Amino acid sequence: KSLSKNGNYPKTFEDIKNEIAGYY
Amino acid sequence: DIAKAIIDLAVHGKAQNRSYERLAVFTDTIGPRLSGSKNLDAAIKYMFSALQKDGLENVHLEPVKVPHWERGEEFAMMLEPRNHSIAILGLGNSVATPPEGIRAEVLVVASFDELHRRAHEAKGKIVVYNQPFVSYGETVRYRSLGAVEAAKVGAVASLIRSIASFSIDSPHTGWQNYQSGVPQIPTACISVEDAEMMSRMSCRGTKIVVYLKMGAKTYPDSTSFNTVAEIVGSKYPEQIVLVSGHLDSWDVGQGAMDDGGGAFISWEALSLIKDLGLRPKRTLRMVLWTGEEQGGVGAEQYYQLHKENISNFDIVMESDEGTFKPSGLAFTGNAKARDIMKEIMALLLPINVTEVYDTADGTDINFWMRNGVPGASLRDDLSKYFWFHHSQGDTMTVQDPNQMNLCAAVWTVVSYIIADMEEMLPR
Repeated sequence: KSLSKNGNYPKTFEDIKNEIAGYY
Repeated sequence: DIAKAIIDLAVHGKAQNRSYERLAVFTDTIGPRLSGSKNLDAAIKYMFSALQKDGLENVHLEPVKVPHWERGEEFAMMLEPRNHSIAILGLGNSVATPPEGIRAEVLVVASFDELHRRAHEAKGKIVVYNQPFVSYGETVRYRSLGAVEAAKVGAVASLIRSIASFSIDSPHTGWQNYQSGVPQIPTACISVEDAEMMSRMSCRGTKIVVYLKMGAKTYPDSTSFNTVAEIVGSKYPEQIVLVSGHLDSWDVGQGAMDDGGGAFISWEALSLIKDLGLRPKRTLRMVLWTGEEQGGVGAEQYYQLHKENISNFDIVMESDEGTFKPSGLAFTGNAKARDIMKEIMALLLPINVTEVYDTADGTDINFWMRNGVPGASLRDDLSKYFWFHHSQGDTMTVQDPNQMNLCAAVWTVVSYIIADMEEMLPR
């Protein structure tokens, strides 16, 4: 599962921003 | 280039105007779709077939029990101080008048406070509410509670100024609720014009007498269906991004705006993704709710049926406030999720629809949001929405194909990217 059971969110926001930018 | 490809296809490419054209065929063919009606059954059958023909996956219907109320013959006439035909629309769930109708003097009030102050004047009268339109959320309580409050002080019926921000003598209907232990009196909406006129007459001390006849009937709950279609996820198929609108409508107009537009841009989102040959990591699920107008009846039963799976719902999205020129999305979720939404909305800069507002709103998605699932609702130009809402004016004529293209692009880009990102939105 991409969301861990304890609700932690392992990626940094910078990682996520870069991932989203990939959809441009 | 995926966001650009979606925008190009939806706004400039082969799919432009498709959601509008589909909605026009649907509404012209089926017409209004009141909960419990044969029209709504026909609408659901139509969509089931259309979604299958579109090549979507897991097209199915989920049964729901919905209220079945039918409007009968309706008639209102001012008898004193002069004869004047009053345009009315009975409110959903209203009881009928006796077969001979009700003839009574009118008490006009501008608020519940005024009604309570003048309670001693209300017995045996028809209460007319002439409350000003402040906002839908604030003013709609006069529609939902007007009959109950009037009955508590002994009124025999209530006529409620339509919840509308503009009027051309058009009554606007909607659901209303009775309370146990309070007599059920007939209740209908009247136009802003007639409410204001009776208020002016009353302020001058003129006696007003109205004759009201309504033939509403309430039947046992009937079976209806939430309509579901999917694009199954490639990597996390058990995880869900839900896009939605409601298929039922009121029994006047065509329900093109409320909520045909929202339902059909949700369908368009799945169609665009399929047309582009995309398959997100998570399952993109469209739900066309039934019985929304009676208080999210289909959505509540859907929630009860699927809530054990709540940890797999990534986001719930609903468009139920028009599909006019969009400005962005309203979002409910934590700060981290909101930051992610802002990044996603930045992809919509080419069509200048990038705002992320506070607090998503949607009767059908509230059950999920209240329990921690992030939610989003479409924000668009609402300036004319309540001109047409729940009235004969809610037809295809108020819809604009270019605006629907933009709404579909927003809906598709956001739902696809959230469904395709490596991780679910934090909650």
